[in-house]
Amino acid sequence: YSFFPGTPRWPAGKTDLTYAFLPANNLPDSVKAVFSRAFQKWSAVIPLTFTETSSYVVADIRIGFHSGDHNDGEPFDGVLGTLAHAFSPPTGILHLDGDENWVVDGDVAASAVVSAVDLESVAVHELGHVLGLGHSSEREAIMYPTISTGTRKVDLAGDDVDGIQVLYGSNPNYNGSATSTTTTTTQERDTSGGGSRF
Amino acid sequence: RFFPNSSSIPRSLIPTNPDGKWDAFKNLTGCHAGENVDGLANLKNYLHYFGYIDKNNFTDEFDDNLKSAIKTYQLNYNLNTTGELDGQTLEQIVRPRCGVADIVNGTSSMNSGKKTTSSGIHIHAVNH
Repeated sequence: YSFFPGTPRWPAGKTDLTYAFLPANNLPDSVKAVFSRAFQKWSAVIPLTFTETSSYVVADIRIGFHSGDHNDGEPFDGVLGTLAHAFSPPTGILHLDGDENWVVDGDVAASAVVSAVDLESVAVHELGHVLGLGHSSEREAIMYPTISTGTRKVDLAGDDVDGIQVLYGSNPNYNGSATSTTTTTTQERDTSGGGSRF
Repeated sequence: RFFPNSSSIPRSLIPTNPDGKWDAFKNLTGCHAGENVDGLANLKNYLHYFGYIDKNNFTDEFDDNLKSAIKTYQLNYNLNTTGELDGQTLEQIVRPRCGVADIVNGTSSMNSGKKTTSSGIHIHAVNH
């Protein structure tokens, strides 16, 4: 695991974070549910909670889908390429490329479409950045920088848990089990035989 | 573009080049130091974007800066650190990825930023 320079994290006294979706996106509940599940992955292992709020401007974490240049100096590039980006804490900004073919709750591994990207996999990764983790060299880690199309990887690996618990400590209810499950299609082009990432 | 499952994606939205944004980099397979090959400037730009190479007037020359950047990339991704554009390295480079740089402000705590032993083995150390 790694951290951003200076090891930024959310302030120690701020353990109940709120999040909101860009109103202009008009996201369906199924998409919001994906992020709820992604937040739960992290809250299961650290003593932070995440609650959705309808007030986008005052939310700690702001999530939006954008296409092309969206005025943060990091324009998206259309289908595939860069999928999303997020900013280190306590900025709380998470942007996803609106041009991707996001699979919300189906089996992306069964896809015959090589441009299909599993939304939850990317959401869990980007929330790691929002909380302060950088990229990991561990192929099985959520924070590995690349992800192949048709791949679903949503469970934190031991490396992810170790890293985030250095920043925030452990959730008292965390039982210490972290498993990484990755499903891939025959389109998986990982010739090294490992998992995937972003 | 949200789809309940991948089979519901309309054919009209499927890219004609399904291999991805950076697939042209695969044409650089086998390039090595000293060569001048069309497309290397674009690869340098990619490596700059993700923190591996300083901003410069990127040319199509396979120079020492590019070789060093490729070695660092290979180290971070647990690839053979050859400094060459082998197939395994380019397969990794062309994959879709997070837009956050691997190296921020010249520092990284991915593999390339970790201390090594005299034998070159990386030590993973955590403060407790």
